[in-house]
Amino acid sequence: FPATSSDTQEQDAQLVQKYLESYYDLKNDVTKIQKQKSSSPEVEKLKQMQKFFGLKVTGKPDAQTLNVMKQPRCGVPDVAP
Amino acid sequence: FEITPGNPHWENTHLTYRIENYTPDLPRAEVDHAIEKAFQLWSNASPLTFTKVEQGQADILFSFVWGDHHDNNPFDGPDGYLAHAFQPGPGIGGDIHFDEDERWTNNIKKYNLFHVAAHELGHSLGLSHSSDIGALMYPSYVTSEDILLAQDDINGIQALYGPSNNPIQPTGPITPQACDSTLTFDAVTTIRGEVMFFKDRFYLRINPFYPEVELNFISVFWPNLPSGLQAAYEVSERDEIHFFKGSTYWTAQGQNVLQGYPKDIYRSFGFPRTVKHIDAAVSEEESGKTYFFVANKYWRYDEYKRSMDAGYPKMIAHDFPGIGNKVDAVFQKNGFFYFFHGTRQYEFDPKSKRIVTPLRANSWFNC
Repeated sequence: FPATSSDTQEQDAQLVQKYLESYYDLKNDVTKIQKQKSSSPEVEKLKQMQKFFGLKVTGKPDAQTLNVMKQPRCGVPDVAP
Repeated sequence: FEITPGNPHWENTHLTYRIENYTPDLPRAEVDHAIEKAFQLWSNASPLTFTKVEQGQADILFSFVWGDHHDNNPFDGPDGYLAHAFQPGPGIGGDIHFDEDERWTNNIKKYNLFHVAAHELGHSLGLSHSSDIGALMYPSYVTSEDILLAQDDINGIQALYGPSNNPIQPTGPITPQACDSTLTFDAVTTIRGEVMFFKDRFYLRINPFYPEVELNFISVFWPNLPSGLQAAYEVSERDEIHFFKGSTYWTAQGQNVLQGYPKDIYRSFGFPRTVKHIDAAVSEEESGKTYFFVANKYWRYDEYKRSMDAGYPKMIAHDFPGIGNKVDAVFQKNGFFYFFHGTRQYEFDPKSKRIVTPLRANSWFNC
């Protein structure tokens, strides 16, 4: 597999954040102040997304997860806000 | 399926709709037709009826908009978000917005308006996204020639509004599940070191590097192939895969279906006109001989000479003892043939002409 450039990594990180905010009700303003927990809201939302799409539930934005996130789709969230 | 949280749904089953504006990508009549067809999918499966109004109030309002269109859900330019819809309710409730930055079509090119309208209507009627990849309510857009309600969608709409008033209740396709013990296959073939199993509109794919089975639409790889393939085989030396349905076949290299297909099996392979379809096919890598299974007989084709060997067809039961009189699918791996018939599978050694192991059809999926 080709190495990922840091630019691509940054773009992917933004994609994951935006995707989870749009479709999994991830709040982007609450994570930074809270004490670090073993599982961040982003990881939990990512797991929720991976379970929904039948992907391997890792809590990490692996290649398969990013592939699904890059697919064109309906703008309605997958979970209720 | 998932019902929208809070169970919002229309109290009245006779709904009205209006098309506020039209996309320039299609003639107006084509837009009308796409939306009418989308409504028909849902009205056929439920007691709901839909009437178009030309002006004034309507329950469901369609519009083509772009960018920030003042509903707190801005569109994002080409690709990405394609459309969105609001849950049943007054005012904006039930309304559907299409992103005008997309190119709307009435064919398999991206993005088919009928397909997207049908999905969004599901939301307008109170359905949320389904995690069933075969359902119309699955959130991602997948190119498909067959745009229809899956059984999952029908179950969803009927959970909200009850069964259809038609005496014969509609049914829809059920998405195959890898670990369903009743799973059968239309065709199986190796492809560049992987194995792909075909069933209705779907493929199931196993890869030695990934433990999970991948399930998706055949159209994801080969948009021009039909669903319900009947046979497939790989000629690895030429990096070709042949797909068969009825008396026609297609040849692909990787994801590309080659120009000039479909062709007929009579001129290319020399089958007599009495052969209407092929049940299964496999090419033996070492000898370059391809075996075609048709009802209770089989034919042998020479991939080097590109002609049928003399003396065929022969009886399957005679030369492949134990596998029965009919084959659904077959592929070769590690020197063995794997024959599928219903929910059964046989690992067959072509050298000793004996079954090595009987297996379940889905034995490859680590269930």
